[in-house]
Amino acid sequence: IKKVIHPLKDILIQNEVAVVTADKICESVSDKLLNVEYKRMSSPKSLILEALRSSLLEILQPEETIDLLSLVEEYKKKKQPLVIAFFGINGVGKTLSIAKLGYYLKKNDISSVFAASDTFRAGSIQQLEQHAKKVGVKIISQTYGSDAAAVAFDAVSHASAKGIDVVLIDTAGRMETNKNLMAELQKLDRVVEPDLKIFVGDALTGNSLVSQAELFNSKIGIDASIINKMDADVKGGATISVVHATRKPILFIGVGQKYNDLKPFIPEQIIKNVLP
Amino acid sequence: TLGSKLHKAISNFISGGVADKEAIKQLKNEMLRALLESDVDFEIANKVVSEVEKKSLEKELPDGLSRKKSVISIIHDELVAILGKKHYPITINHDKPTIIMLIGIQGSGKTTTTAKIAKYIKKRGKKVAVVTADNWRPGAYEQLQQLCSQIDVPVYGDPENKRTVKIAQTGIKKFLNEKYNYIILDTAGRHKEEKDLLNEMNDLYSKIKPDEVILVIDGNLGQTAYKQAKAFAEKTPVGSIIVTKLDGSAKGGGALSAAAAAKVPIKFIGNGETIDDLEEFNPTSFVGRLLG
Ligand SMILES: Nc1nc2c(ncn2[C@@H]2O[C@H](COP(=O)(O)OP(=O)(O)OP(=O)(O)O)[C@@H](O)[C@H]2O)c(=O)[nH]1
Ligand SMILES: Nc1nc2c(ncn2[C@@H]2O[C@H](COP(=O)(O)OP(=O)(O)OP(=O)(O)O)[C@@H](O)[C@H]2O)c(=O)[nH]1
Ligand SMILES: [Mg+2]
Ligand SMILES: [Mg+2]
Repeated sequence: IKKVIHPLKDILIQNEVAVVTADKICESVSDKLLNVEYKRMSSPKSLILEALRSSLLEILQPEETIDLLSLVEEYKKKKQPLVIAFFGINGVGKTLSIAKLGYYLKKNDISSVFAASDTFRAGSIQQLEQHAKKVGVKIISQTYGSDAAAVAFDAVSHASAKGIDVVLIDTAGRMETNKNLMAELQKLDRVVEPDLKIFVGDALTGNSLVSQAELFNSKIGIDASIINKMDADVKGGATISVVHATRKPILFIGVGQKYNDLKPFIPEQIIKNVLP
Repeated sequence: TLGSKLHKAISNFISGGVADKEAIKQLKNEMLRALLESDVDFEIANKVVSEVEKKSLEKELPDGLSRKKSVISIIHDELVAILGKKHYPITINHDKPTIIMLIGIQGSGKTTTTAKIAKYIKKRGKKVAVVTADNWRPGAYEQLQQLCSQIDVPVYGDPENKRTVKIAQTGIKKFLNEKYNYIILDTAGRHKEEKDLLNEMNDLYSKIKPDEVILVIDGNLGQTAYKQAKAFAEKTPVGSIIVTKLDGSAKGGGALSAAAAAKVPIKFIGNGETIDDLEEFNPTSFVGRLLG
């Protein structure tokens, strides 16, 4: 079995799956092959591919799913805003994802407010302000250097007072290995207690994606992920690495820079890329 | 850890000797794994491993601990060979103005790096100015203005103008008239599937004729790095690479692959978000970090 599994690992890695994730998938495939009944009609190759397909499907369809629109309805009934925080390393598309989500919610007659909790990076507040203006939603912001948690808290109070359905909190990019910045995010989590904590990742990322997912998950907690830049000619292995590491669903994938470039994640599309 | 598994495999190989096929196989597997975990391109990693096998098995190696050192130095040398051994400086003309242009994938760190280079060059006595041809990303102009205000470097931008070549030409002309002699041009992010944006990038290049085009590569880039870099280099003559975000957990193998694809040197690394976080590239320490 070992001989047969090795080329599978190479296939996964070439399809952008992280090395440690590929290891674990191969383990699960070998387990399946050990337990399979060898029917006379199926070739060894088709048995292996079937074992791989089912392992990938198991990973990519985690037990928990999130239906955002029904979750919003649930919170509307409770007369509470649904508070969503977005975090991840630098440049992965957090801010644009918030704009896309605000646009998506608006199309579904759901109101939202943006919270400019990236109070650090140059131009971050103006960037989110311009997105808010284009989408047609309100933005709560303070000055650069102000407390990120305070801005988020402000936005939640505003949403509660005005009956706004959803709060979308933008945070500064941060390396998952930066202790101070992770502590700052933990503080925002404690102060605001978001209902949904969204990890945002970049589909072009290699092995560091596992470290990102694991550390953000252990220090903050991840309810779902958004993986962006899936339009950049990727095989999509990054989605496998992230869902495997978090066991949480992919809420959306980003497939471009326009507001409607936010699509549901379809496991079959990734599996089709990986399975030779 | 990554480094210790590879070192263990090397120790086993040394104690087993050249004749031990199993130890050689183990060593090759551990080497390949180390390179792939550092995001080195699959094909390049396999090539490096077979080169190391050839060289470490056929060379007249001294025994014992020094042989272990020579296997490590062979792996090291194969990687440094891809990156180049000497320090390649950024273009700085002394008899006429210099114009450099930054290109790269969305979010790779171009705008931040533009400001970092501005500070680096200003420290070397040039009169530096920055132009942004990014009329697309909301807040791009403000981002660069805020970064460059820290170092008192002027920024020209015109987000309302639909024509990026016009913006670049106007900004550069303005600064040349004001006797600035080093101008850095920031551009919008793009990837290899966005054919219109690749054309726009090439259009900018041919109209502006910069002295150097720098491809900014995110240090986190994985197995897609090689083909992305190749596409950029085929479209526009890339002169060098700057790798960013090496202050995280990424080992930078994607950047090494990009350098191999574009056949250009890496000149700087970015290891932080502030305007001071730019370091001249050192192949030895880069490879050391990559191998763990
Ligand atoms: N092609 C493409 N570009 C994207 C996608 N998502 C985001 N981008 C681009 O990626 C770049 C970075 O996006 P931002 O939203 O600023 O990323 P961020 O995570 O907020 O960045 P920081 O706040 O600096 O950490 C921008 O140029 C976006 O337009 C996507 O799905 N496809
Ligand atoms: N930690 C770290 N962050 C960096 C580094 N370089 C850039 N960044 C951050 O990465 C994010 C993206 O940087 P930008 O300069 O906006 O990237 P860009 O390539 O101009 O993005 P687009 O214009 O949207 O294509 C920002 O949050 C930067 O602060 C680095 O070396 N280390
Ligand atoms: Mg942002
Ligand atoms: Mg930029």
